[in-house]
Amino acid sequence: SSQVPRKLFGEIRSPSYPKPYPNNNISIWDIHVPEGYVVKLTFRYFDLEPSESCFYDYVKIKADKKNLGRYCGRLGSTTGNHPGRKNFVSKGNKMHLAFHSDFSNEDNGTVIPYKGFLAYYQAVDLDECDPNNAAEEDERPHCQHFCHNYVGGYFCSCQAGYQLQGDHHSCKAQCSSELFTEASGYLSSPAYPQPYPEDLRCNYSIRLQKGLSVSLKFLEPFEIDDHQQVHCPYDQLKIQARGREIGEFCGKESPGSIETNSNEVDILFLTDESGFSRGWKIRYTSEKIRCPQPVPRDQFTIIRDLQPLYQFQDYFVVSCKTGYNLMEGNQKLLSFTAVCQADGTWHRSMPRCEIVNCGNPTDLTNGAFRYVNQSANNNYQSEITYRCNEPYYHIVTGTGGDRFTCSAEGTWVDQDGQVRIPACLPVCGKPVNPITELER
Amino acid sequence: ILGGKSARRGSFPWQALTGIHGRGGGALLGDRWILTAAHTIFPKGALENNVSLDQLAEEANVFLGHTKVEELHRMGNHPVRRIFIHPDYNPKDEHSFNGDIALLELKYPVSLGPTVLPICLPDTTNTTFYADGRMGYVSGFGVEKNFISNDLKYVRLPAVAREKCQSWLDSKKRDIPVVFSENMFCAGFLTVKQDTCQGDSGSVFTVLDTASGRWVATGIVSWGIGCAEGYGFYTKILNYLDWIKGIVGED
Repeated sequence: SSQVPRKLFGEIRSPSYPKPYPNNNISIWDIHVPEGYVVKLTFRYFDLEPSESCFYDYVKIKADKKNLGRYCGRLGSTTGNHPGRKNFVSKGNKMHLAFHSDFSNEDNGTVIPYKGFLAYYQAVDLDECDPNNAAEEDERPHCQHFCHNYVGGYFCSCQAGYQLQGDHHSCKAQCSSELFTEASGYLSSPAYPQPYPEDLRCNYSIRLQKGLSVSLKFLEPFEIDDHQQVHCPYDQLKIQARGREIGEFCGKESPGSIETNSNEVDILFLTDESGFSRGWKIRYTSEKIRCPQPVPRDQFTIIRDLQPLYQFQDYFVVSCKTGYNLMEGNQKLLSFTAVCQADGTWHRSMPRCEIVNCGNPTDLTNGAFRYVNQSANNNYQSEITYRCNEPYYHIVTGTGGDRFTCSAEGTWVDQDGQVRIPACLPVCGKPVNPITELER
Repeated sequence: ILGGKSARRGSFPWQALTGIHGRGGGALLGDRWILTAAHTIFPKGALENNVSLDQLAEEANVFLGHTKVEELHRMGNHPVRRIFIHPDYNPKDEHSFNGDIALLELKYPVSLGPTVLPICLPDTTNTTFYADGRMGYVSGFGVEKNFISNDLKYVRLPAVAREKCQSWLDSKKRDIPVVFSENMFCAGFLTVKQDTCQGDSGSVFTVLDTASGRWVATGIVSWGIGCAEGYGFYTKILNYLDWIKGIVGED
């Protein structure tokens, strides 16, 4: 009995070959090739005493705990079982060869010199990935997902989204830190629409640039383990936007479409140790975040080129009707612009328009003014007239006359738009008691 | 004022009472100017004429708004900002009152009313105001019957033709000749005791312009030989309109 060293090829000869083999001989060879190979044995020369069922002399071949046959005889013999050019291939990396010769090789008193055999073996790569090559019938596949054979071995790989585990065989869903930065895309539970694995702690993060708002749309089918009485006790799909939870979902009714109003969305998918639901799939899109439609605070406010929709980085300009001032708090503005910010708010609040007030009219020395309009205020379009203290003074006006109007610029102006007020000049030579002679 | 009457309040609202070198008169122009005679500021032959105009303005007293001297004083002085003396006036020449005209600018404009109103100046083209016999009125706080008056008086006098004025002046045969220039006119009577006198200097001779219905100052009480002994002599305002307007403005 000899252990054949682990070589990739070799030769096995019967004892004394090519001389006739001795009688009463049992020789055993255990062929062992490296792992990842199988043994392929071929007889180059085979000459043994033929007998019925190879009772006398024989070569027995065994591999993988199975008999591959018992052989004897010589080419052309009517009895025996000559292997011919048959290839003996093991399923494993071992093959057992046993030679047995009985006490004689006489045939009708004549010694016939049987030479024995010469066999060659070689190590043939085992394609571990071929299920037909399984050593045992109930042997499990070598790889859970993908098997890759190479000479002398094989390795496994996994589907996208799965990670090969330490046993180099099984694949576990890899979804704990999935990051999405494109403007739109798809995300789903592992293996969707096939049932999702158990014991998942998936975290899908959508991170877009500021100013964008993510919209989620659930596709069909939507199926997450649930319970009729208790809300999502087994598996949960949680959606968070900017750290704030939007909702927790399970069941078979799709959540439909969700507007997150955020550029940062996290989707957590937690599963327990069992279940057979098909999972979920989301198509996400993004658009510039929207700001509220600007609305004037009063009827004197004008929003230039009002648009039906305002989004991030859009702006609007506000002005007032003639005779009104733009006011922000107590401050008068020359202009106003508001920009839609990344968080969907306007960077300034809508201002208001206040009627222009010209203030008190300039007092006229040696005269006075009176309001023409009933309201008697100093607001835009109010009117006053100046007069002098007659008969001692007379009024001298510009070409614009003595009537002044509160203008849109906040000044009192005459009919010619001039701000200079009239003057009261002395009336000369008009005594109240002129000399009148009575006596003649 | 000799031979005159007491003025009612509101009849001569332009009348000013001045106190610079003794009592004098003046007339309100506009709401901040007093027209008066230069010699009330720089008397002829006075020793203290070396004082500056600024100093004189500081010390000048001007009263407006009443016919009674006591009331005028009670009502208070109107401070003077500046004094303008006509450049033709020569205080050292005691023979000539040519250029006897001055303007006082008040510091603060006065509020006009029934008792304070300005006098008008004549139109440059109208010379009829000086025609022989043209009646005018002069008011003043000057001497009346040897006593200085405490009330405003007025007298009605006719303007006199230049020849008559000169003729009368020539007849007086004074040792010291006095110039009757073209910038003067005379008014009054030779025998009627109605005239202006000391203390009336600076007051204005006024006539009623019937076309406009306004009283117009045509002269300034300037000089005379005694009082009510003949004609009185007045600065002819018509000849000084450009000078006046140049100072007070076109208003």
